[in-house]
Amino acid sequence: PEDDDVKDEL
Amino acid sequence: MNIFRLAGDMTHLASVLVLLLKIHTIKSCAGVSLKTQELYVIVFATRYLDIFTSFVSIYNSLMKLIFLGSSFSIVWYMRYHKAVHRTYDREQDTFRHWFLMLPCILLALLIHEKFTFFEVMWTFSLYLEAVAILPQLVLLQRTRNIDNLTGQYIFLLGGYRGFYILNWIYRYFTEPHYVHWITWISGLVQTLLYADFFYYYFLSWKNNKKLQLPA
Repeated sequence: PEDDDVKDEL
Repeated sequence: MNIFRLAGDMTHLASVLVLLLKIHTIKSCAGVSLKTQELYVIVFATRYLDIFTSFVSIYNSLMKLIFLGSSFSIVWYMRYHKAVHRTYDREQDTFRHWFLMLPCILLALLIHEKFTFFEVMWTFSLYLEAVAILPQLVLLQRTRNIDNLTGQYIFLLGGYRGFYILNWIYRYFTEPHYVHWITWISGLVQTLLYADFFYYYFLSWKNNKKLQLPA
């Protein structure tokens, strides 16, 4: 899913 | 955000602060590799290209700015601040950037999740971060004279990587679809590079002796 592609780590 | 991720980010932040403290207060960068610091500038500049286009949280954006700003200022100090520059071990810090960057560029072009500009740059930054510490470790081995702040800086950087691995394990078991092989493998490689340093760091800590690496 598209949501999992969000890069939320640094 | 889980506790491991937060602990990782905080150790990363602490490592940068320790290094800035050494450079800013003591006006010394002895034992610090400019090559590694320049590689970190490239790592953050290529990874945070999305800083203005994708918003996750204030925390994330703020941390991105801190890591970009601090890495740039460390390089600026080491290159252009007269007193700091004088303490730079130029003759010992001879690692070639391209030797590390070229394979990372090629690998990012070959192995990535999606073939888009941002994704390839992001992947390149992961590969480069994995090996960016190498010039620093080589410099330590050469100078062998490691002061407390430099030792703590590298210890905290390694700790940051260790916490990120715990964070990935935690997320894998708590979040559906959380699978990022490229991040994990390059992160694991990066952490393993610290193993040798950690071994001698703990040894010196246990024996209450000054940290010294074998020749």
